[in-house]
Amino acid sequence: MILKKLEIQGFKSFADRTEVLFTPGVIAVVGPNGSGKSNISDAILWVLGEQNVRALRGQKAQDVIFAGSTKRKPVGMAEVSLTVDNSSGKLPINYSEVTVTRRAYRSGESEFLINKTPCRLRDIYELFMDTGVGREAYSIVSQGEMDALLSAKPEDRRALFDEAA
Amino acid sequence: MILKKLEIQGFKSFADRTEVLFTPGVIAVVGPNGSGKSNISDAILWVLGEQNVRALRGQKAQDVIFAGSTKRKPVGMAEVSLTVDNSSGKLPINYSEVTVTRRAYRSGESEFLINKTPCRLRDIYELFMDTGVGREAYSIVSQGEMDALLSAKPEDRRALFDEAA
Amino acid sequence: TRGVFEETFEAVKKSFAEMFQRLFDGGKTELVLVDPENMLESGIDVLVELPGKKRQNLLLLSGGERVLTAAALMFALMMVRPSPFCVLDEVDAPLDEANVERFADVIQEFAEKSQMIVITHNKSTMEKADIMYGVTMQEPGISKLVSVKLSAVAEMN
Amino acid sequence: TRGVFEETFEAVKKSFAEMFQRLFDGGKTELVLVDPENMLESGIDVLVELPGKKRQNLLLLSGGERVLTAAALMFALMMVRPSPFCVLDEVDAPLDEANVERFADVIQEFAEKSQMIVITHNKSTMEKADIMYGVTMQEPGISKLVSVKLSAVAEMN
Ligand SMILES: Nc1ncnc2c1ncn2[C@@H]1O[C@H](COP(=O)(O)OP(=O)(O)OP(=O)(O)O)[C@@H](O)[C@H]1O
Ligand SMILES: Nc1ncnc2c1ncn2[C@@H]1O[C@H](COP(=O)(O)OP(=O)(O)OP(=O)(O)O)[C@@H](O)[C@H]1O
Ligand SMILES: [Mg+2]
Ligand SMILES: [Mg+2]
Repeated sequence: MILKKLEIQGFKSFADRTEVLFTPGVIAVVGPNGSGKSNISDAILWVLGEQNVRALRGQKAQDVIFAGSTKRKPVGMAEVSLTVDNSSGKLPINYSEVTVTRRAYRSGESEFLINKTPCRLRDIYELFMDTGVGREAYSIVSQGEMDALLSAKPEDRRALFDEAA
Repeated sequence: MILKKLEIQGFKSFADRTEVLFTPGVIAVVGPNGSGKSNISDAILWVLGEQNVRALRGQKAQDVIFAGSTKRKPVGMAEVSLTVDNSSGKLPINYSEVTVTRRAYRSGESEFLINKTPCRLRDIYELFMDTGVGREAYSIVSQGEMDALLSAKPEDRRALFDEAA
Repeated sequence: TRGVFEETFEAVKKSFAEMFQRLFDGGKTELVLVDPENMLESGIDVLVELPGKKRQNLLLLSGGERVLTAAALMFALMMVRPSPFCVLDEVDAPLDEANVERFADVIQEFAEKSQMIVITHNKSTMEKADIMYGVTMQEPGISKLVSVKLSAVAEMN
Repeated sequence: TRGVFEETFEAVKKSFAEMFQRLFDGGKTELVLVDPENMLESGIDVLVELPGKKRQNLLLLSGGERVLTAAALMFALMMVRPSPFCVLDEVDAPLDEANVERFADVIQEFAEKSQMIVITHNKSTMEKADIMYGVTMQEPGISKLVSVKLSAVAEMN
């Protein structure tokens, strides 16, 4: 499975539609404090189904929707899409290219889509379940979270091994 | 009150007697990971009376005593002395120069001295109590602890203001 | 007592706003009593508005923004009740170049009245040093202190 | 199942020792089942011995040593069960020059098989990038992505 692109709109500080194109190898993301780098990592967590608002540094689900700036109004919806190359067939779905999309509205409603077909959150979970991708597998490590791998209780650390097994 | 020097021996990685001379202004401490920089900060906290072993990254009181290396044996005692210029009379004691000393033995025993005269831990506390110095006043900020000032509950933050008042 | 606390609270409020604007080159702050009716026990909320941004929950701030905001509050407390010395252990780690420059300037200013002991890996912070100690471990497991020539910092850059 | 776990555990043990020695240029590690009698549920303890130092409780390790040890464990899990991609947000922040160099080398190696998305302020890490994105906030509060020419990193040094 290879990441192809991430599209972000209305998600946190990404008010305008932004496209991140991925290549193989090392992709560095740089910029000043508060520019939005960790928000990109949050967008990836979120589109893969993260439900723990604290893992996204929020207090409620709507905190991920662009809340406005001094010059711009808030928007009503956040949308993130992740497109992957599935020619290896690693994802249990019969497409060589897969796009997962998640939307959140101020009303509290959510939408989930796989290749533009509406689905449930759990369909996205199950799609990526055996790929080793995600926060709990420690393949997505949020800012300051690396140390937690060591401060975790032995029982919590066990979950990582079970995941890898 | 002006710091003059810190003497460390047998405390954490400072197996050999080390003297840190202070000047006015900015004193930078640099060096590779694991070289002992934070241990110096721990030594200052400890000699001023820190009793919370977790604030010193330990699990028991004896964790501050040099535990040996592949080439050297452990030692039986840790000792730290802090000497301050008290010509301003800020410390409630009738000396223009004050040295506080703390010792810890493997047996679990401790010794405290002010200008070489044995005293109790609380005498050291009370000596520095009104100077605004210390971890709870946030004038000594351990590695990674700055963020805690914001993640503190509003009630805990209150304690800082009471301290300053 | 209520009067003393109120005075301190107002002073810290003012200093926090000032320090925040120094470190962020702008922006607004609020310190708010959670329970204004109960001044003797009320907790204290911190609200900030970064320059050009909307006021937000502190949780949504970036890693660097949080550390700089916390530093502004710490410096504010230092202004209201000066401490003879301050020890800062790698506080500048998450700061970008522009922020660490402003942070180092504030450290230097406080150093006129208090001794500022700063543990750091950052060149901009090192440049403000009046003296610099290097901690080394030539012999594994054994820390040793050496004086570092300040001209060496200029060479590192 | 017990057999599968045991196999995974042994593999991670071996990889952890290997990764730790790469990142610390030496040293020994142990992964130990808290309750060996109860393999299906037992927690896992991490014990390390830094080169030349005596084995110690993880708590006493320095900030940089802890992050590098955690990275070794994470890379070990990645070796045993590769993930198609990895996102690391400022993991290199507390590392000194020598450690960040070794860390960046390992990242580059994993990048041969997995996409490594690395958020960083560190030049050594940036030097390993195949592509680099800059996130800017020209308009306050609004993030914008730009491609950064990799030759620009060489100029920064
Ligand atoms: N819902 C939202 N609407 C608008 N802005 C938001 C929203 N959520 C977060 N932000 C803003 O995003 C910024 C934080 O971005 P982010 O954490 O990605 O920064 P960063 O580039 O990782 O910085 P650092 O280098 O300090 O870690 C904050 O200034 C915050 O105010
Ligand atoms: N009681 C002890 N005996 C011997 N060594 C000890 C003892 N306590 C701690 N150490 C060692 O001290 C080292 C940590 O030192 P310290 O935390 O001061 O490093 P540092 O210079 O701050 O590094 P960093 O830049 O990574 O924060 C560890 O390697 C640890 O093993
Ligand atoms: Mg960040
Ligand atoms: Mg340290």
